[in-house]
Amino acid sequence: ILGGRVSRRGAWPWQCSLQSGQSGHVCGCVLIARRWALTVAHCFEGRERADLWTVVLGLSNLDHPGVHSQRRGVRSIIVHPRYNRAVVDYDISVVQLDAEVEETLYVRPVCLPRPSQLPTPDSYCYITGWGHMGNRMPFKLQEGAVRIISLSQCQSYFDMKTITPRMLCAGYDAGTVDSCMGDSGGPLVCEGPGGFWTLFGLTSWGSVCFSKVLGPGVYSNVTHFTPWIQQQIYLNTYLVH
Amino acid sequence: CSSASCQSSCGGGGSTCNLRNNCTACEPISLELCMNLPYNLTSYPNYLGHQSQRESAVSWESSLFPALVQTGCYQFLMFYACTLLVPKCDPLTLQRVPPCRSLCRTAKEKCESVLGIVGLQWPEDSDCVQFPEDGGDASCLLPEDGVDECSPSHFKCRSGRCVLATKRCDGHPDCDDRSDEDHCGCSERALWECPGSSVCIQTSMICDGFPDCPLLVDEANCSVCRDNEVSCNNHQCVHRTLWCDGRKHCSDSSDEWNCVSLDSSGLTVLRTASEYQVCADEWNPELSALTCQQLGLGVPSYVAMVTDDPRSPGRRRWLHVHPEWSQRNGTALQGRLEKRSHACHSRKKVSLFCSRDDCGLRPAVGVHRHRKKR
Repeated sequence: ILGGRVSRRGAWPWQCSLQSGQSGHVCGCVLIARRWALTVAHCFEGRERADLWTVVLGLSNLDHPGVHSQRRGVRSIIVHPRYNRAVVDYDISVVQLDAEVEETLYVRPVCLPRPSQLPTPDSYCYITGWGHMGNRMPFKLQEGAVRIISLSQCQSYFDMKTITPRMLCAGYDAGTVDSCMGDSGGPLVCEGPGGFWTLFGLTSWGSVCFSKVLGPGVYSNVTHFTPWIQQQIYLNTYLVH
Repeated sequence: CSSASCQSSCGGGGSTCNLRNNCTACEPISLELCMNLPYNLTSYPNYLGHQSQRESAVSWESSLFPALVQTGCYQFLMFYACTLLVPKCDPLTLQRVPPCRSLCRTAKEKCESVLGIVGLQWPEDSDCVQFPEDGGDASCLLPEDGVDECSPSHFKCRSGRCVLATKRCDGHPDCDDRSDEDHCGCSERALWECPGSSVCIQTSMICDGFPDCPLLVDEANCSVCRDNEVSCNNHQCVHRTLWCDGRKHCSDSSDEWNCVSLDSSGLTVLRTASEYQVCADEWNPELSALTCQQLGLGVPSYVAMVTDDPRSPGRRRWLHVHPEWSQRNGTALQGRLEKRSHACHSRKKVSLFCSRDDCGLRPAVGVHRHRKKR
């Protein structure tokens, strides 16, 4: 997260780290139920097998998982059938853990948006992750406040790309706070009434973020996918046979 | 013979076939790039060493020249390129007619430097010395009036410039006057226009199970099922009695989607593609929890057994809790109910409300917030 700061332990209990073999942390992910997480489809390119992946929750410091962390294997990876890597559209995956997590102060699911519930343009939400600018990866989970940007305004930053309804934009003109490599799949969450946080975005793509950053980040629009997400959980829970 | 354009006299594989210059014949131009020339017969090999039109079509010159034409470096560059790629063939003499040396020189002088900017070389096979001076004994080609500067693989901007046809309506202005982005309907982008709206979708999205058009017209009329069958989301047909029975029959499992719904009138379950109420006899808290969880709505917040109003419209259909409901682990609610009769002893139906279980809370943050005396 560029322009962010170290987050307090337990500040984002739904944040998880998607790890693979020697690479260690590869992408962020988000816990949405005791046995289910979300991330983006492009994290699995070239590594589609579930047994290559581990999900670690309750982490604050990548280097020192600590007693509050929980580690789970991945039972199945469900990439959106319409994922288009060329234009990074439908960039979302549902991840089924091999066992339920235990809900604690430091490991808890985030709420999914209700059908057609969208964040208010110009409102401020949070992005989190262990991403980096191509140099050293931060060990401590970073957080940053970003402003929701309308699709039409967002399109003006990316004249060589099409911003589709499956995408959500957030950040700043100058890119002062933005997500970067390694943040992919992590959450963009907004606080709602009563202190409930809802997941509206998954870090997906943006302009280059390891040099002068320009323009906002682009996130997978979770609201668009909520029916599909619920359906995948239902099918893989009740209709396995 | 080395090229497919040999006459039948060479077809027999006679010795003359080994001499390339005996294999002369004219053939119609089929290279799309050069289908708008003032001549329509060519012969091979051409002036770039290609042995056939097929080889020319995949050559790097056939992508280099159209790209170079976009720079507008020379008005007749495309014409010159085609005289090299598909040289004119004189139907009487069966001989190739080359471009004039002046045409070659002008094209090279005006455009070679542009290639240099992007680090590319001018095609070395096209040395101008090999071509005759115009006005000499040997006939050669010069662009006549009306020769089109753009090829059929280009879009002609209002300003006269040529841009590759793939850039037409691609969402990015490429013409100097942006005319490539004017009047961009669906067909200009090789897309399908949703009836009744201006939404364009790829043809591959029609009947693929994902509604893309308003009014879902791209997923309408995609399958023809018999009366006793229902159409799956992927337009397969499944017998009505198998719909919402708790087991997958459609390959995309859509026969088990949306089988259970909650609304103000209570719990409704689809069975054999018809709507049923759930009789409250034998209902229990585990089934309430299963219902909310299956719908992804969290946990039960309110459960009531409501007397059915006989005056409300529509025929009564009841589902009952299956006697072995508790042995059917891993099965959805609809698989734990059964059709018994159209009666419900208590005449009470299940009404249920769910609330999102405690998602989205950050209890640890509160932990740090307690007041510290300073």
